[in-house]
Amino acid sequence: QEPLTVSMLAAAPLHKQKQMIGERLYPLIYNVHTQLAGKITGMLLEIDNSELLFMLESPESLNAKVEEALAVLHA
Amino acid sequence: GSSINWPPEFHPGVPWKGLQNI
Repeated sequence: QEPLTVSMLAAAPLHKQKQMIGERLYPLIYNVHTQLAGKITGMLLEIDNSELLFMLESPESLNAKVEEALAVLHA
Repeated sequence: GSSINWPPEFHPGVPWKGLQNI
């Protein structure tokens, strides 16, 4: 699967952009947090698309955000 | 009671509804 790019996203309508990012994000999160992957992905999709794209390329950033999301979920 | 439906859950292959009110 080729990486998601800004231009690919820009060609899609706004709601579809989040969908496209979610489809990439979900499997990454599912690998680590199978039970909560749907909720964590839903939370992370509220982040700006530009940052989400960066997170898809940066496992460290993604993990940090996932941990933040988990902390909020458990609060 | 007041059910809090947050966060919205993402399901692969299902159209994302979390931001449909924008």
